[in-house]
Amino acid sequence: SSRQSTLDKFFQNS
Amino acid sequence: MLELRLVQGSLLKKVLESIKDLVNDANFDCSATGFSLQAMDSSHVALVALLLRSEGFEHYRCDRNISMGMNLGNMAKMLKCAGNDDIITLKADDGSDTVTFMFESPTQDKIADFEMRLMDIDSEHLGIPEAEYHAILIMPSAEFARICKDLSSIGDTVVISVTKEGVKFSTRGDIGTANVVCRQNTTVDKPEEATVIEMPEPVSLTFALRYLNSFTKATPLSNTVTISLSSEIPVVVEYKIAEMGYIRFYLAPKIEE
Repeated sequence: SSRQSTLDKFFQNS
Repeated sequence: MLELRLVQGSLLKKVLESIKDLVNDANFDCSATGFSLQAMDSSHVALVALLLRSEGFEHYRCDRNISMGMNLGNMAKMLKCAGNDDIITLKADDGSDTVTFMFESPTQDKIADFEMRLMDIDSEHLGIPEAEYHAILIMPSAEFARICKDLSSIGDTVVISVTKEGVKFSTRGDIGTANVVCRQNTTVDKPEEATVIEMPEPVSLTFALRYLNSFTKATPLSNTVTISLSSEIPVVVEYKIAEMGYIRFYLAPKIEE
């Protein structure tokens, strides 16, 4: 099975 | 004082139609560079980044950087009232809590203005790091939309695999499986009908079709779509907006457990 990742860990707050 | 006059008003109508179901509220940022937006969907799985460069507007006045919070559903409702051939002008006074959309018919015999209340939106502005992509796929946008729609009637997720042979879109569901392979094809009459795969390295990633289908609502904006893939990072689905800029959708991959 697969889990949906989120964008938070890829993009940093700027 | 803000005043942006867009002769091809239909572009703004199409932009709103393509993002209003993905994001509820967003800040539109206006600067000397252009009119832009960056917003994530409520589950932080997808992000939309829009840029309409100032040069693309017939008249572009933005005295100072301004961020205008708008409910995209309401904005879409207002823009739906503009004709497809109408010229659209956005106006906002300094410190005002409203924005005015003015619609002019091409023959100037009908002028309408719609005023919409702005909202305060707490939105984090994300830094999108420069990424090196393993595979870049350029294909007709209608073809990509067709594939996403077809596969979503079979399964919920799609595996996009790029190899030397081409790009394969695969899904599986309760009723069976489906695979669509597109080969590189540059021997077409029109460049926008070509499928081009720039592939330094093979890559295979899994995505939720629900989001990709939502992105394809931007299909009327561009004849082609550019899909940039790299292992374990978000895919970028980009629709170029002729002479003005782009709308880019980022989607986080599904990860095997």
